[in-house]
Amino acid sequence: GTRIIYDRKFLMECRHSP
Amino acid sequence: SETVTPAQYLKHPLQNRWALWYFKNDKTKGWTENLRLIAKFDTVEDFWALYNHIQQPSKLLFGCDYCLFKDGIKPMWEDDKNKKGGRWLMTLNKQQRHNDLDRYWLETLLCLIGEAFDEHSDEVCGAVVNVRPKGDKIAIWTGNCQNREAIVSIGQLYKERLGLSLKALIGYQSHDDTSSKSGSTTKNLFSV
Repeated sequence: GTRIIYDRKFLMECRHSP
Repeated sequence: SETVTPAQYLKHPLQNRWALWYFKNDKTKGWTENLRLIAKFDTVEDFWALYNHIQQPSKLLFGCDYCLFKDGIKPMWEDDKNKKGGRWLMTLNKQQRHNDLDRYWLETLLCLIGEAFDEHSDEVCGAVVNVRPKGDKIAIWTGNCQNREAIVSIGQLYKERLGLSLKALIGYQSHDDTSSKSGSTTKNLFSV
C-alpha cells in the first residue's frame, strides 16, 4: 500500500494549528 | 451558521502508531520498573499535543531517557524486533546540551513519525535519547543489523536532516556488540 509520508515543513506547520 | 470544513477538524493520520516511553534512573528500583509508558499517538496533532506538553530532553535529570518506539516494540534490546538490530548513535559533547540536544531530538522524532526514510522506514524500530553527565546520546534503532543497504541509507538521510557536516562521522553498532562489550567503546559496523 501507500506510505503516509510527511515532510518536516508540514509537520512544523501543524505544531500550533488549532 | 458557521461552516467547518473537513480540513479544520480531521486529524492527520500517521503511518504508524507510536509509543513514547520515559526512563527515570531510580537506583532503588529495577530497570524495567524505571521504564514508563507515557502515551501512544497515531496522528500529527496528537504528537504535537504530547510533545508540547512534556519537558525537553535538556531539562531532564541525568540518567533519564525518552524512547519513541513503534507500538508493540518495547524499547529494549531483548524485544524480538530489536534483538537482531542495532543503532545509529550520535554522541554529544557537554556544550551541545544547550545548543543541539533538543533540536536534534525533535528532528529525530519528525524523521520517525513522518516516515522520512521512505521504504527503509520499515527497518526503523524507534529512537532513544539518553541524558548523561558525560555527554548525551541520541540513537535511531533499526531491526536488522545485517541489512546494510537500508541502514546506510537511513544513516545518510538522518545525518542530512540533522545538518551534520560531511566530516562528522556517526557510527552504527549492533545491540549484540553493545550488550556484550567489555570496554567503553563498541565497534562500528557502518559509518556515514
